[in-house]
Amino acid sequence: VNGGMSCAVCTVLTGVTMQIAELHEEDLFNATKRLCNVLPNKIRHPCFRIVDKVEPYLTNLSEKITPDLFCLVYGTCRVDKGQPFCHLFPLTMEQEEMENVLKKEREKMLPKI
Amino acid sequence: DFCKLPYIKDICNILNNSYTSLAPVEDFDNDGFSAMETGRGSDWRGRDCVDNDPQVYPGRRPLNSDYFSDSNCNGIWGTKNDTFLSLEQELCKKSQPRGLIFIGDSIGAHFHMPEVWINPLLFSWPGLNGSSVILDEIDWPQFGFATGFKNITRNILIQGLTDSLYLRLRNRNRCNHRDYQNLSQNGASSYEGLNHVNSIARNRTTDNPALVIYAMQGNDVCNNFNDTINHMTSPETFRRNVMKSLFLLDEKLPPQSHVVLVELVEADFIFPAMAERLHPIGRLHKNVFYKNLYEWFNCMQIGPCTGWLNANQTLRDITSKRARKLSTILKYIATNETFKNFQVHYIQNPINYLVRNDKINITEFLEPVDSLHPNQKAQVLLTETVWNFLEKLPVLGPVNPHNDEIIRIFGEQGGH
Repeated sequence: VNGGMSCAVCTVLTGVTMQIAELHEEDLFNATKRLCNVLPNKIRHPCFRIVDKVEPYLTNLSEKITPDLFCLVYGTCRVDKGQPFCHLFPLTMEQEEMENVLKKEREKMLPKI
Repeated sequence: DFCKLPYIKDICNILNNSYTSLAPVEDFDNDGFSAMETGRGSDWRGRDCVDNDPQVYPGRRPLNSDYFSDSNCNGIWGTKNDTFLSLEQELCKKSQPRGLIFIGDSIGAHFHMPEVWINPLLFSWPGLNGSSVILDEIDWPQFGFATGFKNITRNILIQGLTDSLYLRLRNRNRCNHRDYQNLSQNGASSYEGLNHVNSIARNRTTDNPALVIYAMQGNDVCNNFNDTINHMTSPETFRRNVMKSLFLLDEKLPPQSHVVLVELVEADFIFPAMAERLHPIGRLHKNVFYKNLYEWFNCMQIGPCTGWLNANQTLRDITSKRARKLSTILKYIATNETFKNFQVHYIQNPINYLVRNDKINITEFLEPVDSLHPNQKAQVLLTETVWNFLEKLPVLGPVNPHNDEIIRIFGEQGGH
């Protein structure tokens, strides 16, 4: 439902990464690069390449975006027909505002990448 | 697809293979035992001391009395200097050696997701270096209550003491060294029992008897569906599944073995104890509680147990009631069924015993990340509890009077 386990993995990874970035007072781009750095050799460089491609998105992310919303924008999570929007982290805005933020973020390049 | 990434692809293939067969990834002589630790190797089954000879593996009766080499990998071989008698014969033959085979689920496998992976306040870069954790399916059987044998040294991923049924059986009789098999798997229920029994490496004619513990503790009532009750195993199907496993065990086990059936857990105590507590992923902003995690699990239908990790108390009660019903079937089988090669017994679930008798603080007993599995501290209590139950049954064999002599001559018996 709603992306299932892939959505869950995305939400947890994003949640941890966003909070680590906050603790280190850095943006999501640099925090993700630090994560790439600890991966095994063979996937470290593909990881860097992906992160470089999405840099414009990661550095300009709306402050209102929570990990649940990020994965919804990215497409790993979705809201299936007849299902509610599932979220692990608390919602930070009303429904209408949330839809506007999601629309704006979707217009950026990340989903295409 | 995550499994299409380079390097990850290999790991996925290895995991897929061991998921279906529960057999070691690397087993050159195809005897069911491995010299490698992870990938269903010696973390799960006693280490093969010669992995290019199918005649040499843990648990077998000694080949040619182990005069010249150690055929059963228990570290005992050679002859006495004065009498030239075989040491294996003298120290082990009359000791009624036996192996421990544990058939179970994630509790038996000791599922443990390190908190340093989830909690941003504890997050540690070296903590990510966990390829061996992945190859062991995020399980830690080498430290678990069933077949744990390793001491936990400085490790940020897991901390605590190790005690296990295997270690105690080995201390009771040092001839049992390395004779363990942990055939547990995350998510396993009575449906998988047959597959787990199939993966036992035991030869009825050449190997020692075994003490088999069958402990499918919760997945027959736990599932991730919204209509969870409809997806629980029915009593009739449960009985059929267990009996099929027992019939197959009767074909595989050497005579004079024992099978112990373990009552299902009744985990309705988790929600009231954990719901209002902070989850590690919400520690920084104090904004994610266990009840939020459970609600999210159930909303996405990905949780390990809709029935118990649920705010609906009626549903929690129904889940426990079904677990009790299935347990009565195990008890009935143990009382009424007989088998050719083993006696069958029934014991209370150690978690139920500890909770009902107020022996534990529940919040300190459970894994912080999933709040469903017993943590490392709990493993020691589980060992103690199950061992006490087993001591009341005729399943452990006598204490070997030669234990001190074995230690004096062979020291650590080649380690694990």
